[in-house]
Amino acid sequence: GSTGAVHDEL
Amino acid sequence: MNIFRLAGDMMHLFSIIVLLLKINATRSCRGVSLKTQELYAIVFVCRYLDLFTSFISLYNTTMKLIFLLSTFTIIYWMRFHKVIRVTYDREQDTFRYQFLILPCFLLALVLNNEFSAMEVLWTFSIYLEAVAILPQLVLLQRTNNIDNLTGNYVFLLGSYRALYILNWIYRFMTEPNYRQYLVWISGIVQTIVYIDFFYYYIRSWRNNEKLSLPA
Repeated sequence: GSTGAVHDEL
Repeated sequence: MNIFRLAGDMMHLFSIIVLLLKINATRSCRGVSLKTQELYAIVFVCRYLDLFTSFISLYNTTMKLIFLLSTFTIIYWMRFHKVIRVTYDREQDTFRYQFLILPCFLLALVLNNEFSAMEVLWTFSIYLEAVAILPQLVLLQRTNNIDNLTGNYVFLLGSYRALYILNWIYRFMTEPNYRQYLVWISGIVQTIVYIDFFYYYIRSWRNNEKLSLPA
């Protein structure tokens, strides 16, 4: 399924 | 946000400010690789698509917008500014960056955490950033008189990468379940790319000589 990762680094 | 991450981001920010100031003050982009700037533009556009989908913090959004805007400003100057574009080392800046873009994209299609458009493009940006400085380093090698600001620009960029490694170590030790192998490996590769430059930069600084890279 979709993890929908949030990437918090630039 | 830890001190290494903040320091890394600030180095990244300073590097871009140094480049903007240099080009704007001297009305010259001599020694600056348009190819590297265009690669960064691709990196930022692909990575920051999440500006439209998720809000992380005001800091995060602001930095993303600054990186995008500043990179496009530099590209605009180098391509279209009537005084600056004349100073671009077109004949020296010949790195064929399609040979970086295509493999990075194929790798992102194969090696990613989730096969979705957003995630593949994000992964592509991670791989591409690792090698985006190469045209700039090649151009520096071909430039006899590297001016201080161009040298400082590359040094600040390399420092940003090195600080991000410390940030990852810190986060790994302090945050449960924090791991991102693709980012770490790409980031280590990216930092290794700078090692040679660092060596000559520090040597020229200690010996009080002008920076030059052996071909």
